[in-house]
Amino acid sequence: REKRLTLPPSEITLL
Amino acid sequence: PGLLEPTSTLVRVAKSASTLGIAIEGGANTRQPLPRIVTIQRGGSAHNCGQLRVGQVILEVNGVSLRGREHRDAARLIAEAFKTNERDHVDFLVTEFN
Repeated sequence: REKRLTLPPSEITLL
Repeated sequence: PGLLEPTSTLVRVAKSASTLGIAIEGGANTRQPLPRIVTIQRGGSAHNCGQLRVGQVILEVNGVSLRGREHRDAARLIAEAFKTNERDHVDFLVTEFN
């Protein structure tokens, strides 16, 4: 299993 | 207590405009584990308040912690806090430290 070194970026939400 | 201790600020945003007017990024399981303000729109309630800044990280909304909440959940919480008629303001606990 591939080890993920960095977490994914987040989406951006306009509120 | 020391100089390196993170500081947080409580900011009360009055619902002075029809929109809150902030964009956030981040949430649990992303590179930015707590939502960070990336935009403040002119004319929105947040801008009118004058105390929120781009780059601040939101720790709590109306006393509710955002820790462990994924992006959509955090965004929903903020949207609902702005929409509810129970209060004429939204309280944000923010920090400059990421």
